[in-house]
Amino acid sequence: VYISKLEIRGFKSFEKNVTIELARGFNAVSGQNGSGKSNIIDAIRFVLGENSPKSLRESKMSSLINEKAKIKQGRVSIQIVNDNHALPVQEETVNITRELFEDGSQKYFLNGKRSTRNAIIDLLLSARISFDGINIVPQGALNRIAETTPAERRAILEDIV
Amino acid sequence: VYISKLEIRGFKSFEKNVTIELARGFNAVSGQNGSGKSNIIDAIRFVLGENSPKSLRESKMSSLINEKAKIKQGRVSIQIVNDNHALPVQEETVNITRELFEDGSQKYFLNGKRSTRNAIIDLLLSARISFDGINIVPQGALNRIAETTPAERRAILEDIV
Amino acid sequence: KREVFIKAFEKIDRELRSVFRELADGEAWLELEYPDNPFSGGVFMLGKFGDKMPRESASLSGGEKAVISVAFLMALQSAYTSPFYLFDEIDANMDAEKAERLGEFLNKWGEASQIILISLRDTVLSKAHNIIGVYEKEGSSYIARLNMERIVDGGGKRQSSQN
Amino acid sequence: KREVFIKAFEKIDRELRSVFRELADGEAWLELEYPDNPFSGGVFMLGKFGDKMPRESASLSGGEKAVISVAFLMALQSAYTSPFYLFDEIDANMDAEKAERLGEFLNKWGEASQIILISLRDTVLSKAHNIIGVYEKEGSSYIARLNMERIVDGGGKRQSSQN
Ligand SMILES: Nc1ncnc2c1ncn2[C@@H]1O[C@H](COP(=O)(O)OP(=O)(O)OP(=O)(O)O)[C@@H](O)[C@H]1O
Ligand SMILES: Nc1ncnc2c1ncn2[C@@H]1O[C@H](COP(=O)(O)OP(=O)(O)OP(=O)(O)O)[C@@H](O)[C@H]1O
Ligand SMILES: [Mg+2]
Ligand SMILES: [Mg+2]
Repeated sequence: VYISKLEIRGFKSFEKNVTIELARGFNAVSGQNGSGKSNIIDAIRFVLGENSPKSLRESKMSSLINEKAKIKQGRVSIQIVNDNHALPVQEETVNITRELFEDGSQKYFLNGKRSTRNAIIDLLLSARISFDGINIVPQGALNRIAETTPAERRAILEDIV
Repeated sequence: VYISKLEIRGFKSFEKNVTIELARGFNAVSGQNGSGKSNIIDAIRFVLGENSPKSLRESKMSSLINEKAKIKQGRVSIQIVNDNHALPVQEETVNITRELFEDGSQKYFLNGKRSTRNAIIDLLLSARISFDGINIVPQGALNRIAETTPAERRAILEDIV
Repeated sequence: KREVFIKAFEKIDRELRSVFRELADGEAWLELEYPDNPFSGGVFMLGKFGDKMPRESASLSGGEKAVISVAFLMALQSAYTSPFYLFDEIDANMDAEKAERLGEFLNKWGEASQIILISLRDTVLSKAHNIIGVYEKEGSSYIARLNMERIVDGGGKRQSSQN
Repeated sequence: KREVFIKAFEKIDRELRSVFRELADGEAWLELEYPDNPFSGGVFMLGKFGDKMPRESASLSGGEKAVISVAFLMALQSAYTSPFYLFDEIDANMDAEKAERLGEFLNKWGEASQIILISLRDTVLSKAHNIIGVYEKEGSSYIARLNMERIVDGGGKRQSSQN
């Protein structure tokens, strides 16, 4: 499976709807400091179910909504290509959308139909996709991997097995 | 005042005696990862009186001695040009040397004469030189300045005044 | 249970050794604190760069830690494969040579897995299959599909990246 | 005591505004939580980059934090001047444009104070008055006085630096 498209609107620095098409292999993202690169990573974690605002570099979830957005709503959609059917569904592409409102309420959609965070998290886990897996390295977090204690490292290996 | 020369021997990755001449203005240091750049900063802090091995990225002081050195002794000398006499001594240049031995014992020298850590720290403080001043930014530590709480920032300003 | 762990440990150790050799001149490996009873101790990670002594990963230099951390992450994939990777500025501490090797490594890895890497360096960006530029306009973020010529031209602020 | 603090606060705030403008397109400033009673509250540091909204320094992006941190450090000097500065890879998170401006700023600052900066970037190194190269040979560290031609030539491992 791989991510083919990301749509971000009203989320962090993305005021207007922005569509990001991703290739199957090695994608690189660049731009000036503060342009919004890390916000794209936050958007992916958000739509995959991240519920801790701290992990998204905010103190509360409502701060994720773009400050300028006329409609105070944040929305992220991800399109995952299910080429090897690691996601146990019929569809060849799986679309997940998450909406966040000013009052803190949220909505999840799976292939256009209303769904729940738990249902989506379970589905993604069968393809080994999670919002806080070891495959996600936030800015500044890399060297911690070299700095873990031997005991913590053993625990990491135990979890993997 | 400014640092005109640094001599490092048997300290961290500097097995053999290495002399570093510094200019009065903007000096830049470069080289591959692991070549010894940050060790130079550690050497300066060490000779200025740093006694916390953790601040020098080691768990104990004896680990600062170069592993390959035939004589198990670490030695750092710094030459400070006292052009404006911010250091309250007659001399135009002030030499400070610190030696560290395998048993953990240390020796300090000021202009060739045996001295003490306290005497040297007091002397340096009159020129606003200390081993842990705000003018020293270790690798990876810069962004903490933006991340301090407002209360901590007020404390920093209070200390300065 | 112990068998399962030992088997995975050996597999990850082999992979760590092999990935590390692609990223740097040197060796990296794992060691069990108590080989006879793995669960009663920890797992050490050691790295030997160039002609230097082997050192525990926590006592390496900033850029050396970055390289061994990437190698360990990729080694874990041999036991638990993720379909994609999100890496935010993992080359920040690497010197030019190591960053370039990382770019080449990710280009190769990208043939089997999807990688989304944020980087400020042309030498790394130029190894990607697809480059996305992010820019700010009137306080909001937008993106543009880029090719390397536009980046190297420096064509305006929005393509500005670490040269 | 309160007068002394307010006077220093205003001086540092002025200096922060001026240094920041040299490093980035935008504004940075300090604010007292309780202007009438400074000691009962904290000191906020805010930064406004480009056309974006002002933000507290802790909620800026990685590279934005780096720039405002340098500006704050240099602003403190107006109240307590150090004779030299030791900076270890403070440009790690900066994009190419900001790193270059930092280099120019330090070149100017170097006329009044001594600066010892570790950097992996040619654009920054080239602004220095004196460049020192550190290299490893048979497991030990040595240094060489460098000039920019040798670095740009890439002449061998020891001059390798972020291009
Ligand atoms: N809710 C929001 N509304 C509007 N703008 C926001 C919001 N949240 C964050 N931002 C903007 O996003 C910017 C940070 O974006 P991001 O962290 O993605 O930058 P970056 O491109 O990763 O930068 P760097 O290279 O420095 O790491 C902040 O400076 C801020 O201006
Ligand atoms: N006591 C010691 N004896 C021998 N070598 C040592 C000793 N202490 C540290 N080293 C060596 O110093 C190296 C680290 O040097 P340093 O931290 O200065 O690197 P650096 O040039 O700053 O690298 P980076 O660019 O990655 O930050 C270690 O990898 C280790 O090999
Ligand atoms: Mg970022
Ligand atoms: Mg270093």
